[in-house]
Amino acid sequence: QSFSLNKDEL
Amino acid sequence: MNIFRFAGDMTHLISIVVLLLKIYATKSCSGISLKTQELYVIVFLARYLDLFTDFISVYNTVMKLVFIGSSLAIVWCMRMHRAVKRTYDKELDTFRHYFLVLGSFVLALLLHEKFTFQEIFWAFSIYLEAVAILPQLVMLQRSGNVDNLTGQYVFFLGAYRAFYILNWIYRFFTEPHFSRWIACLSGLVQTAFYADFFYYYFISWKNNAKLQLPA
Repeated sequence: QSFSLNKDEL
Repeated sequence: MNIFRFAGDMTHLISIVVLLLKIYATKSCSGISLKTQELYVIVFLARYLDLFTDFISVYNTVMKLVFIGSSLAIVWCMRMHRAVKRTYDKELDTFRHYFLVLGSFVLALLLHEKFTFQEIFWAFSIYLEAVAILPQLVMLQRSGNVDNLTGQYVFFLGAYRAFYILNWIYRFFTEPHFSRWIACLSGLVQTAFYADFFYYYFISWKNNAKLQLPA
């Protein structure tokens, strides 16, 4: 989940 | 989500709609670089690996599917659609884009946030997106006169990342621990590649003339 948390942009 | 990022995503979407419109309405992909479109498929597949594992929002998931689906549809069209593939200017689209893929991947192995599979592929997709437009820009210079839809496609494609730069500046000042140095630096390089195109696009718009790129 940590990966996606700071990859919220397209 | 902030207005700059939303404007960026919508501008990106518009660029894809304009390209799809050009291909379906004119049944032609003349002036479009297949190599650039193939690079975008790699960019989206490498960046959205978390598409099925992590859910951020409906908007995020839908947009990822749209970007992956549309880029695949465009490459399929240019390679397989009988009428369209005949209009592909293969002899003008000669950029050796494999080096861009290789270079971006090597750079991602060296420069990334964390040495994990997803982070390396994410950095790879960011670097590759920065250079993905090069085959298209080279092709435009070779083909001289640029038709309106192709010019608008490249314009919106360049503009979207410029909005993202405003988004990163905004987030930098509004969010305490915001840091996207990889995306930000790469985004600056990406937008810089469009500088001369933007200049000639503005001149053609001001003089209400056809877009002409110097050979």
